[in-house]
Amino acid sequence: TVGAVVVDGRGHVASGVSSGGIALKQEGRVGEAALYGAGCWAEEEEGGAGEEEGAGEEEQQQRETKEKSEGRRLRGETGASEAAPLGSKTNSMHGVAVSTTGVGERVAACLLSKTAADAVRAAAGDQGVSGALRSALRRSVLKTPPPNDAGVICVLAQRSERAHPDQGCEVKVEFGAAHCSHSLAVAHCGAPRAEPSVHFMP
Amino acid sequence: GYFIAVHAGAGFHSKSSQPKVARALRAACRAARKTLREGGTALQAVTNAISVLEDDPSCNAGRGSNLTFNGSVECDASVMAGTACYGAVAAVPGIRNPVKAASLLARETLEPLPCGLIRPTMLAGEGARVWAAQRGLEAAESREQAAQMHSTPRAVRQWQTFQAILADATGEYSGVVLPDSQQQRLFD
Repeated sequence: TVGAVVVDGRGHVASGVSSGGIALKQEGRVGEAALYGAGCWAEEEEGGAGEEEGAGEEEQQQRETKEKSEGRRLRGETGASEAAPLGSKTNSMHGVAVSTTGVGERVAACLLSKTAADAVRAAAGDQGVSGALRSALRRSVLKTPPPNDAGVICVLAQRSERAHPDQGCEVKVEFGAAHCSHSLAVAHCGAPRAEPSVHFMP
Repeated sequence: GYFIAVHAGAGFHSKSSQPKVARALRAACRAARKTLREGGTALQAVTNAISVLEDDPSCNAGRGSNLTFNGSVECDASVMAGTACYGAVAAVPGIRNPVKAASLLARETLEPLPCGLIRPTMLAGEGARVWAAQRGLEAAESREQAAQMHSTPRAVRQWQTFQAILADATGEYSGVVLPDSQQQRLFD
């Protein structure tokens, strides 16, 4: 199996995965690479778009109530408008993208890519992305019967617009990977002219 | 302002295979970077990165895929953008780059159909191959061509090894230890 996760210059995320499957598989067998929530996952959430800092207390409370009722408020997330300089307009967004690999039947059974994305969104601030991914593997695929080898890569992106449009936006990226197999082959690059860095994770 | 990461699978990567896999991974990163530099989207960058890996015979995807019990190749692929745009192909034979078919499916879901008809997000098997060929993607014209498109000498050798194990008089896997170089092929 091969896969990729990407964050573009505007903080938008995407992921993908492709696989030839298991050797000697039954014709017609489908692995995790084709299955929704198992092979790859990507999602973005806008926050604070066009909102002006310094809004009234009542308006702030209404917004918080709405976010809680929609179940959208994330642990550790404060929202860009609260962190922005007074009086500035902000347009923040965060995204998460995941790609998985492993024994397709096990990875699919626990919706590993969606599970991993949820874990990262909930706990990346505390454990880092790789730590959150390890927790996700422990709570999901490692509870399935062996062989349950699996691997996962994930990128978490946070974009915040600068105060003035001509200053562009700032995109913060955190990458992580975890696996419960003999090894996981990973490469990444994040600088315009840097050579991709390759790791065979033991 | 961008970031790209790719993987070539969890499993066993022998020392001898690592240089080839590393080369493929670097090429995939560069393909994605080129796409982004030229103004492409994150979804296009993912698609192009994975296409490079599918074309590399050292990876278990596209060309170089594991063979089925009957010696054919069937591939799975999917893509997803942060906007929840999703596309997938399943157990599909004879599409050179399955991820391109998945990506095209994903993009087409954004185009409305008349009368409220819903576009598919996943196509499987022969139907997916025919659909891809109709859309101008590189695809085999027949089942026979499809069987040959992704087959590599290494995959055929491994298929023969596994078949020999199955044909063992005991008819069981027990006691059989595969060489290191073949262990990774057991997984997706």
